[in-house]
Amino acid sequence: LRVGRRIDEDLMEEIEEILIQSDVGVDTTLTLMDNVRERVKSEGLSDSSELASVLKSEILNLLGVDVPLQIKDEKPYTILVLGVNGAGKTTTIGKLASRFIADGHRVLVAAGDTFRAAAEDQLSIWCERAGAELIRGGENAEPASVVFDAIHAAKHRDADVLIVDTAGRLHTKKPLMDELSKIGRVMGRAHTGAPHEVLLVVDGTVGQNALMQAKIFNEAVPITGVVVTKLDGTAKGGIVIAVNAEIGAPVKLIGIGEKLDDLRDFAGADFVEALFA
Amino acid sequence: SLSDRLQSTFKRLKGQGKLTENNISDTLREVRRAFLEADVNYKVTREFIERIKVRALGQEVLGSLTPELQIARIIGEELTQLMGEKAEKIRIAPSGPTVVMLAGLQGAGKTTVAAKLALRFRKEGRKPLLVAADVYRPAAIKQLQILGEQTETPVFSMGTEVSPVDIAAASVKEALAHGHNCVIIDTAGRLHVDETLMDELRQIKERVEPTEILLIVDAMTGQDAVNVAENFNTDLEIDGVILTKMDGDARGGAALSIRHVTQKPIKFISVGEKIEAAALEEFHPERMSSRILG
Ligand SMILES: Nc1nc2c(ncn2[C@@H]2O[C@H](COP(=O)(O)OP(=O)(O)OP(=O)(O)O)[C@@H](O)[C@H]2O)c(=O)[nH]1
Ligand SMILES: Nc1nc2c(ncn2[C@@H]2O[C@H](COP(=O)(O)OP(=O)(O)OP(=O)(O)O)[C@@H](O)[C@H]2O)c(=O)[nH]1
Ligand SMILES: [Mg+2]
Ligand SMILES: [Mg+2]
Repeated sequence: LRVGRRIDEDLMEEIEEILIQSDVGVDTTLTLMDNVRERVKSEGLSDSSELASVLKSEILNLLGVDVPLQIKDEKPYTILVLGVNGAGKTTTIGKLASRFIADGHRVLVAAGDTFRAAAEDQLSIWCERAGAELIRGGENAEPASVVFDAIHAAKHRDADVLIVDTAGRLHTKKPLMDELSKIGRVMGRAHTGAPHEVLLVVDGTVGQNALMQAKIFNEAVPITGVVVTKLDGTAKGGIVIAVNAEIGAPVKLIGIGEKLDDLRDFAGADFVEALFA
Repeated sequence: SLSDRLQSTFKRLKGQGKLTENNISDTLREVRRAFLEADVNYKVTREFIERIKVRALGQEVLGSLTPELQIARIIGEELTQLMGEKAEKIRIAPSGPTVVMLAGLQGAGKTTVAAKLALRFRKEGRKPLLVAADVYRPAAIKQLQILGEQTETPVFSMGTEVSPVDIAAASVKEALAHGHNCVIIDTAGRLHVDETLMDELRQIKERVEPTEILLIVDAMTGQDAVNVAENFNTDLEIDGVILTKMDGDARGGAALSIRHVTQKPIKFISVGEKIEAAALEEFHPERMSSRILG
């Protein structure tokens, strides 16, 4: 792409192929290619290196500026973590807790997944590694009541941050999406402004379905940020461009591995570079 | 749906007389879009469209009074051929226990599938043994043990300080000693590009000689499905695939990509989180085809 080539239909097709294979999606790719062609014409571009910078700037336009995850003084700043099954929510929470503790915050975590086998045990091990305290419910506890208790515990123990884990769920299951909405409402009633941050965790290997996931989860609880996991594989996660456009939530973090410190701030420029690497 | 969209492109074909590259381009473009939106890999899509085009412009359609029906038939045939025959069963070992090894990316649904397979084998009158060979993921062993209890299946574990290769080897001895004719090895999720962990799977295969190696793939996987399937197949020579989370609304184009690049059968689909017999279904190629076409 960068090597001095003439801008022609073959090159355009190659770019389209890269975008599609990066899970950018048909519509977003067409939009990008239209914008690029328009600029090539209006700016009289002729070399592929010029095309590369135009293409990258058009993608960055769609992604918007980088918005890091920030802890505000809400004592506790509450973060609700949601997403489909196996996306990486529980692991990401371990990483987040570790990061906040390293920044000097006191962190509490709520075991909101009361359904899946050994979900609480898994989260407990991550909290132990991170140095965060875990609030679990009793046997057969309702997620909403665990979260309610956790908020009170967080206030009582003067925690700076409370991170809430939820069970994975497919957006096609209405009762489970209703349960999420309920958790959101319960949080708001227990603590003004909660949940202050709602993170949608998206598996970096997912294709076009991420768009539907984002749309439906956003309707259940308004999403404030997206985390894309498993970008240490070969998937590019290009679908986040369309996700961002669809729900207006920026990608704030990326997961790049299974260890406690495998979490990075999302940087649009790096992401775009990686698309064409 | 695609068939609706194709109806309008087909209308334009009526009365056009001979089919040409030009007048079928709309039709081909609609099929291509449907495939890409369904997560079928770009290159797989391109090859598929190319085959449709060659047949559409060939002898079988030439002179047909209903070229649009011919094209619809060709698309259906090519899709069925690519998707494969009806579901193949899990092979049974000619002697000794049947050993099934599950592998795949992180979070694909391996542990859940392991329990579902145990349930299925029990219903078939077999005596399965679940093997906890994931020593990395926090509480992975506990997760399998809980599922083992739910399915009344014993779980073989040696804790997290023994290598998965040794655990797998020991589990077969355990099976022979206690009359289990079926061993289901649940492994840790891993990246197809993680040399060390892919080598671990190769070592398990070498030590244990599984009857079946099944690749577990999330139905919502995008373009990367092709890379994952190719690598796992090259490293392990898988015997089949199980597509999970098919109870969602992902079109599942990954299935086509995987079939194209490995030629291995998709044996089951997982349709739910609950560990019950109904949540693991036999694979139906025609149903998958129409789901992908949308
Ligand atoms: N390679 C890699 N693996 C990851 C990453 N994030 C999570 N994982 C792995 O993905 C698998 C699933 O992670 P979980 O944290 O259990 O996912 P979850 O969303 O909480 O799953 P459910 O609660 O079952 O819905 C685990 O094996 C994790 O180690 C990542 O960034 N990279
Ligand atoms: N809805 C739905 N959820 C599923 C299905 N199969 C698995 N899950 C869920 O997906 C998540 C991940 O399943 P696991 O069985 O832990 O996946 P895994 O491949 O063993 O994960 P790792 O060991 O971390 O690689 C869990 O929340 C499961 O309940 C399915 O067919 N449908
Ligand atoms: Mg979890
Ligand atoms: Mg597992």
